[in-house]
Amino acid sequence: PHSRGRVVSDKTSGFLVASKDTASELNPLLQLPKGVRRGYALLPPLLKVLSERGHQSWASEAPRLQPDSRALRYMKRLYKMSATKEGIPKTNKSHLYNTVRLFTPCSECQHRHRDLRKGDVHSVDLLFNLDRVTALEHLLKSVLLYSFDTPVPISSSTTCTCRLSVKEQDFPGQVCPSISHSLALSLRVEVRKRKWVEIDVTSFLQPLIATNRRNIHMAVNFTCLMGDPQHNTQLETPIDAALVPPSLLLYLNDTSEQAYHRWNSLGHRRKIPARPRQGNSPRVDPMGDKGKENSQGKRASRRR
Amino acid sequence: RDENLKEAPATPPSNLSEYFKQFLFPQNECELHNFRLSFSQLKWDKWIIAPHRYSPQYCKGDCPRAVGHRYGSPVHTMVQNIIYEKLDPSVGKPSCVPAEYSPLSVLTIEPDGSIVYKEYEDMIATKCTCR
Repeated sequence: PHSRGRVVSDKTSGFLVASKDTASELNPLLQLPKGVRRGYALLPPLLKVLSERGHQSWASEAPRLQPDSRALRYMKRLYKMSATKEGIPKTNKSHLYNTVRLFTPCSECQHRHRDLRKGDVHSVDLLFNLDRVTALEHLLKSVLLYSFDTPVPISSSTTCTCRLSVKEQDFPGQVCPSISHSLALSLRVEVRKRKWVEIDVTSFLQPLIATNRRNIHMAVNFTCLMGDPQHNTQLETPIDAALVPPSLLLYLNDTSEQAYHRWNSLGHRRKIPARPRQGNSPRVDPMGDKGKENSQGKRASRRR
Repeated sequence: RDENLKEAPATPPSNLSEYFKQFLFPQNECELHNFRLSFSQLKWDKWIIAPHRYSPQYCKGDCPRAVGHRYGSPVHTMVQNIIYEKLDPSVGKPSCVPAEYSPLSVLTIEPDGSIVYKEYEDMIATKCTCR
């Protein structure tokens, strides 16, 4: 059993990494290594099914909060763009992410007021809980996703100004905390039968997500003017009536073993390693023996 | 080989390559088999939104005695076969296992209601080997 554990463990331990409760349920030895919190979406239920004996009905997972239908529609569209019908990831170079997470705000304090000079201002305080983002998922891009509830008139283009500010919680549980830093983005949106407006907030959220902040409070003021701003035409339809609180979309690169890494497949097809892969084992030197000494020197300098 | 020939049928078989095949490769040789499942069979379609169907495939069958280059098997595989046949059958014959995989994209609903699109490595067997 000992040798079996030694030979097999580092190959399968990645596979058997699961959320804490499932792993300890199965076998106390399967404790998560430090820092790898929460398993991957698929693993905990797979392990739960494997840990059940016989033909008990496959226990469906604990009840899950149901997502917003608009958000679900957007993610299904993203899935169709990213994978084939059989579920095989499409290999287009621009698509560097292997994980996309969509969060809907868990609480919001909405303020709406009409400012004749500036058009309709739609401002809302949002709280996003990012607990599901694992330590091995690195942010590539983040987007605030606005969807229009009612078909927005397509008479002309729309100029929207969006003002973002992150709020710090002065004390835990505070619902609408004070502002810590903010950013004004002005974007010209061609709202022609578009159901979605994406606002890139990567540079804004990067520092927060990089410091593993799990609760992000932000205030978003969204002002839109229909038609050409010079003529200051009034809003035919108050746009904020069409806007619903935005979702937060994170494009991530999951660096864990289980996740699919494009450069692995583009560079060379992965095969079953004759021996379990030891992390980043140095590649076999293509120069064979004759280049041994300098390749070793090279390898040592690379390692230094 | 000669004792096998004693059992050989009197009349020479029509197709020699078929005839010799029975000696060279086992009948149910190690190969990739199709298997398709839908997540609704596992009652997981509540939280796995896409894909609806998934074909993980699998490897099954006996490994030929002299596997060599045919399966990309290391020499160890033949050594294990010799150990099994000549020294200690409890060691067991080489196994028919996947050699290469392809990834799978999955769209799931997390317990907190957030939605995640994830691409997993090694979810579909695409090639078999004897190890």
